[in-house]
Amino acid sequence: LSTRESLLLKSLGLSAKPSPRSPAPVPSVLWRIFQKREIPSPWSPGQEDACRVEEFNVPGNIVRVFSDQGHFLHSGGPRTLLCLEKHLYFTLSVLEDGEQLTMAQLQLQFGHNSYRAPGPGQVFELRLYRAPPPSLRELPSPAARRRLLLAQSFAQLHKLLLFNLTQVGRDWRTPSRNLGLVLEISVSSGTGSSALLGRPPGNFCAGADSFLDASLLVVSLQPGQCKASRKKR
Amino acid sequence: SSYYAPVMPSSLCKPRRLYISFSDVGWENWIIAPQGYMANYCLGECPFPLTTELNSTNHAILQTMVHSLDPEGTPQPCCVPVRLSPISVLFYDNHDNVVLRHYEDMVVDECGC
Repeated sequence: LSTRESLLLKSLGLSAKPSPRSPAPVPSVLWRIFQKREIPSPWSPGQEDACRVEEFNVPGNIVRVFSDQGHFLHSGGPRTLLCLEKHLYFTLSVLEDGEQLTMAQLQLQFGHNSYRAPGPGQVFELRLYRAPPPSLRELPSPAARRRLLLAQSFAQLHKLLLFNLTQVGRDWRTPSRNLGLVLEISVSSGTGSSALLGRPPGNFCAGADSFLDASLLVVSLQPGQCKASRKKR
Repeated sequence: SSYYAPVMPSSLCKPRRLYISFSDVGWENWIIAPQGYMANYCLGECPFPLTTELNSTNHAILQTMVHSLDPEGTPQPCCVPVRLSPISVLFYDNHDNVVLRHYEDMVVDECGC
């Protein structure tokens, strides 16, 4: 059976039989897409294009949600405005040769919405940096080590933040370029920051400290597996 | 001389029910959904004369004729899938990532000679 099984798994695009060690909960977006395909729409039976992901309007016959394999970094002490600093890493090497990455979306999940700004006139500042190559990690200043990828400020943090990283994901197909990202959430400096520092750190980081996890949703297409089915004779 | 023996309808080429249960093949701990699905398969005869219901190619019609003339020398045409459907499978891969993948041609909808 094992030989036959491995042949069958190979035909399904799997190099070996998976044996999940710590299976993550199934993301609701995948359940939604799966259940929608299970129950074809009565208005266009058999017309669904299963090689296109309608929910994201991109071509694709494989949708993967990668769990973050990175770790927390915390260079600042309790007295800084830095609420969170984390290395994010996703093992995109599982994508097979010939698969075309058509979309990559970073999802940051928080425990709850935050309805309060960190302080009067304060906002949360979120930055994503490309993680530096090992050769640059020894440089003294973090700024010299990192390349800013994107920066966004939020008066209040939403439960789920989404960022389009399609181009970054395509870069990561080259293993030597996949060094991950550094996520940084801090409170903006500016008026009243000294007052902020006067409060216990937990207070002005309330909201950011409810960070739960990061994941990367990737849609890819295997052109060879999306041929038109044989026509009825 | 050729002879013509009537064939019972149930033995004609058509889809037969086949349910694949992933737990039967020991895949239930990594396939999240579905738990199984109706894959079906094709089985049955392609007798002379081929009727339109048997969804045959011109070549199959020719072959049944030759088979009726020389049953030992030329076999009947094969009964094969002619219309298949895809399925989508939700599973964990070898890095515990959750994958939703679409597989073409996994369900036999129609058979033909």
